[in-house]
Amino acid sequence: MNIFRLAGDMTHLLSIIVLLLKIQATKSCAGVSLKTQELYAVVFVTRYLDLFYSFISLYNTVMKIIFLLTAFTIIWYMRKHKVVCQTYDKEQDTFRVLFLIVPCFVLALLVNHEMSVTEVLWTFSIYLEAVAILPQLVLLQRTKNVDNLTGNYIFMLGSYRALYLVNWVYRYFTELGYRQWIVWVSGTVQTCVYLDFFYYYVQAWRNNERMKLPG
Amino acid sequence: NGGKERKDEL
Repeated sequence: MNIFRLAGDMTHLLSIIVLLLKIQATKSCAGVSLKTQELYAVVFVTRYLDLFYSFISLYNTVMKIIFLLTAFTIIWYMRKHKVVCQTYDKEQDTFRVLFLIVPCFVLALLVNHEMSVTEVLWTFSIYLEAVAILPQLVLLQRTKNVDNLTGNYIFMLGSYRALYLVNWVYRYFTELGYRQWIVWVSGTVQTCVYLDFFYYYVQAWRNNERMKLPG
Repeated sequence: NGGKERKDEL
């Protein structure tokens, strides 16, 4: 494993910890999209089915379990915690997730490496992850004012993807015959989804202001 | 590994 990949994973993990701490400390999930969190849970469940039949490394297994557990913990807080769930912007978080799930599933049926259940589900998880942040970005756009922690959470999620891109370039030049087109194309799309957000995040940071999205 | 993806990434 190279340094970019490790940095990417750690940034991903940190983004989740930041979100969980925000929810626990402020007892509020205002500005957080439950739809996006549920999409991530679907992504992790469909991708990590291989926990049952393949072992890559202890690191790999532990990280997968952490991602699964934290995803469901966040959903539990937003749906069931008696204080936190009242702060959820249900009326604003109205993205139609089926518009993401169905096309991703169809694409996974059409473009995959092998027509098997686990392989199609794995491919589906790759496509879905690329667009899973969209409900969150739409919610942000609607509520306009972005609190620092939510902003940092999204910034870290975007950074994690950018680090994975660098990791793939590194692997391409250091590992003979290494290529994974489905992952590369989806990952590039996923990183591009964050570009607009990055622009406003960096601008706010440079001007030392609270982040604001244009109307 | 003949083109088949290595699923060692998260």
